[in-house]
Amino acid sequence: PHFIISINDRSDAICFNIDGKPGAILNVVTDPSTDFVVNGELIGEKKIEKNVKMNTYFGKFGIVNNQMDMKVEVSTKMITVFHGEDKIIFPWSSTASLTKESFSISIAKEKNLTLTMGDDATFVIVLHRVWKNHPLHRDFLGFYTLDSHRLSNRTHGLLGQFYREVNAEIYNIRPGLDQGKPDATMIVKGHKLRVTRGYQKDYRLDPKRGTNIPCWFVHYNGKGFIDGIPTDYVVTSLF
Amino acid sequence: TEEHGKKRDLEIHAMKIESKVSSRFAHTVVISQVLNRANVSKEAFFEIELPKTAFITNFSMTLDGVTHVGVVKEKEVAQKQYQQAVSRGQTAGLVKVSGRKMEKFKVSVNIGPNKKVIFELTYEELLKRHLGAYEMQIRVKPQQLVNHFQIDVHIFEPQGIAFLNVDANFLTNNLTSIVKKTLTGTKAHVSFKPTLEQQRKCPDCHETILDGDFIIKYDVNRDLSAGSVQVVNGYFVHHFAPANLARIPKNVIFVIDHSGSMSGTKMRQTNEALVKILGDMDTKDHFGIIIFDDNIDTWKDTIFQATLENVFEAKKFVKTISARGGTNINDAMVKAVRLLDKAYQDKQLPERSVSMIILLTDGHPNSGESNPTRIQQNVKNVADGKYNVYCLGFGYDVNYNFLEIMALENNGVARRIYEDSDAPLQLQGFYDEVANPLLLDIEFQYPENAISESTQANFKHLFAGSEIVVAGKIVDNSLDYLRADVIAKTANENLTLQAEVKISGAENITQQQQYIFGDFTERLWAYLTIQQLLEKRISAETDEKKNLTDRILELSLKYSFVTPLTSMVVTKPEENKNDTFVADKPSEDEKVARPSFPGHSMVDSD
Repeated sequence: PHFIISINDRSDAICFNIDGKPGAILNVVTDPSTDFVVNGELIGEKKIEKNVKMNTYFGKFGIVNNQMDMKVEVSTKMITVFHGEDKIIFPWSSTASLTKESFSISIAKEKNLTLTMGDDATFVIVLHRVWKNHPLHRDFLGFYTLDSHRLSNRTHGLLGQFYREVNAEIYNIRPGLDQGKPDATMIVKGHKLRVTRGYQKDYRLDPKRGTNIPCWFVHYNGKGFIDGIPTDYVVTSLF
Repeated sequence: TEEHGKKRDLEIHAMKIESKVSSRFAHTVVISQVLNRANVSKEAFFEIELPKTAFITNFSMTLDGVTHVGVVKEKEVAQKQYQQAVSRGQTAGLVKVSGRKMEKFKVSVNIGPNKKVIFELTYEELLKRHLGAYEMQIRVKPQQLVNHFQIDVHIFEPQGIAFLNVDANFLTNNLTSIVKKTLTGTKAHVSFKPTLEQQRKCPDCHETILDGDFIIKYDVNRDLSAGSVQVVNGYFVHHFAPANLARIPKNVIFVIDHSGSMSGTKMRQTNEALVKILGDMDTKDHFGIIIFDDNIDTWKDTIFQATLENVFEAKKFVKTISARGGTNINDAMVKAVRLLDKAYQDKQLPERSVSMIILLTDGHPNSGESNPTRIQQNVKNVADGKYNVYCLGFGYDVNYNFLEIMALENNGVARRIYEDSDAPLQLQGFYDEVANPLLLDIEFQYPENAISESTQANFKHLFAGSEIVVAGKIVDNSLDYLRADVIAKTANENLTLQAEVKISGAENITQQQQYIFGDFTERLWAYLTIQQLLEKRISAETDEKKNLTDRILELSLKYSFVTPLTSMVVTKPEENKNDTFVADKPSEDEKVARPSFPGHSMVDSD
């Protein structure tokens, strides 16, 4: 999956990929103060072609709000809401909303799911439908943070660590290896990194074609930009 | 068509039962062709049993090429003709209650020598989802071998058919293959066409095996969504029974009559059923037991959670209940309400749960407050809409009308429990219907100015295995999409579901099907409206009752439904004179026919 992080008061963006194995579960957000967790499970293509690097995507998300005793599992097939021992299963074909005090989930049929925790945080999960007979690709999910201002400073995870404002300095913009994709040097979190200008897609408004977001791409699984290495974010279960 | 070596005078040449079901609305036509092979006139009978929930919509008989069609009239008008028929000594009253689920329609006509008559009866019903399936019952009883016998059922369900089962209790194992069943997504076809040989009970005899019920059960695909909305010819129908919901805990007080009249089989069956029901309770549920005769006794005087220990104790208590004394329904019901009230005050019960009182009685109140109207008022006042009251009338002597009003006034239903060997199963069957609440306070919303004359759109509960149906008229001609919102409460959350249907698209789909009768949504709407108004009328005050009566009558006449307020007048062609027959719909408060007892043989002129 690819990640896009706004920097410098949303004036620019950093992007990076995380390559993982299908089936691996990555921690996306953890806030120990509010007991809120988002984990995502990776899926691969239907077939692996020889000598081609396999792309992975998020195929399932597990969202836990322990304060509300709620868990939500979002897969490309359905959305399951657990409350204690009870569970409710929505298909993506339904337009529905479920609210419990300030916690709410709204499903826009075959499009997206918005998860709101009062005025604390709002997230959107976008469903990407692929032609079901496509030889390689399969349906996948995208996760977007619309608002996270009430999550605590202790929030971490592949996305969560960037909920605090990220300050990055970019300088020495120079021609890159690919024409039209300049390189630059970025200083962030005390590291000096080579980054490459590129585009990544934001699918919130146009789930089919997406919107191009110009960003500085951090190579090698976001090395130096993310805390630690990708395997530090691997967890054993969705919840 | 020989019988004991002799030619049968009257021969059923052909019998065809054809049913078309679309979105649970079933339109059934029964056609029977009878030949008189004798040299003298003979009286031919046409006797059909149809479901009590169905409305007859048409009847005709064709004799000598002339068709005589039944006309639906206001009951009072029809009664005048009926009186004339009675005064001439003719049989009238064509429809009789027949057992638990069926009504019997019967006419006869004289056929001249070597002549034939064709009877054709049409009825319609909305199949109700019951314990997770729609059931269509066709009673087959031709009483003789039929040259051309055929049952054809076509089903169209836009949601897709999840399963389809066909069962006929008269078919032996080697004959089940005669029933042809095809199922492809949204369509199903069931066909049963036995040859003369296949109808024979034994190779050389003339008795028919065709005597029993042909039952089709099916369900549609469902998920957690706002359900299916269909629009045809300016009318919409919305079916709602979502899947994948968590059950809501319930609190139930069993109020059990153990008066003297319950002694013997009824008490034993009640105890047996209660033991089973208690065993089936979910551990999150709460329950209490009140037993009454002249006196009111409670099991431990409070409500308990249905833990294994509590259920075990309750079962022990239930086994000791024996019959004696009179019938004090009033105090028992008031006590049940008080128990629930107290449990709520003491915060014993889950915040979101369904509370209900299930009354089982076999008789009339004759102890304490014995005036039925005052009992109804008392129960209504104390329950105050907080608790559902379900009344089960056990046996033949019960005051069913009184129980029905009491239940309807308190968001419940009444049900007869027939005195038979399967009474415990009937009790459990009823309990299973209300055992698993899934949603509370369900509200259906449609664009306010776009629709009118909607059927009931607010419901207190949805139980697992059932279905809610709402229908209405579309009055906004420029409406392209009909949006339906369903707002309800689940066990823990508030739920909103939304469906949107493109009106022209929906109409096109139905037209393309060329499979069903086109105006079914309109007729379904009329049927549902009449059924709901009839139910409302049972407990309505005088002024409201008149308005309801007028509206039911108007719709029944417009759509040609034989309802409790209308009759079908059939003019019977006879030699040199016309006689009139009147088909009425029997009501549930009429006495149920007692079963005949073995040992008493009956002989009639036939």
